[in-house]
Amino acid sequence: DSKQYTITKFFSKI
Amino acid sequence: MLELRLVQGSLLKKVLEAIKDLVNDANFDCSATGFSLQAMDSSHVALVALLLRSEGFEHYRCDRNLSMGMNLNNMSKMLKCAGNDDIITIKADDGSDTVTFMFESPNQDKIADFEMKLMDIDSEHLGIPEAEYQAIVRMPSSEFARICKDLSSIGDTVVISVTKEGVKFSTRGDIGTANVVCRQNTTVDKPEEATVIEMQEPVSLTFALRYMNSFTKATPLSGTVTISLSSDLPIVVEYKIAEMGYIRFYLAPKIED
Repeated sequence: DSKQYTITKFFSKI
Repeated sequence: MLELRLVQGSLLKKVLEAIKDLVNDANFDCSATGFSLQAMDSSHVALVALLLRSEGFEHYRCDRNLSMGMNLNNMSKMLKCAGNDDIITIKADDGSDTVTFMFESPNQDKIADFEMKLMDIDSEHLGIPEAEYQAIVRMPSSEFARICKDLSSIGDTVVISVTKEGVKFSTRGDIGTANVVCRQNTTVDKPEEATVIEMQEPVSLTFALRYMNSFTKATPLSGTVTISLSSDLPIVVEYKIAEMGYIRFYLAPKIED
């Protein structure tokens, strides 16, 4: 099984 | 007042076809730099960034920065009414809650305007840091689309590995496994047919094929695609839009538990 990361884990809100 | 005249209107039609299935609603931002968009899919796994630079428009008037919220499915419906050779002009008045798309046939014998309602969208703008990627692969966009389509008939995820041997796309599913290796190949007739691999160090990451296949809807925009990979960073799948800018898709990796 694998876990799907989200984009917000890598890029932060401005 | 906003007025953007795009002689090659088909570019805008292709842009919408590339992103409308990934993103439902998005703010188009208009500034002196150009016409741009940044939006995530509903599950926040993928992000699309579009830039059409102001210099690429025949006429570009944007008196002040403007953000226009649009439903991309509705926008696509309207742009489908433009002919492939039509000139498209996007117009909006300050404070208006509508945008107008004007389509002119090449010999000016038919002019149509379609007015679309704008919407208020609360969207988060993300800062995308400059990154040094461990591997950058440039290859024919049609080849990349073919690989993603083929692999998705076998499995749900793709492992993309770059080594000095080349770039390998692998999947596994209930019926078996598949591996496609593309080696660097610069001895081709046309530059867009080349596969070029710049590798700082080997890298291997896993991604959901469903999203990759969605990104390949941008294939008609560019003969080549550039894929940038680094451990623990989203992959970047970039289609350059000739003379105008780019459409970049970012996809967060999957990590084995």
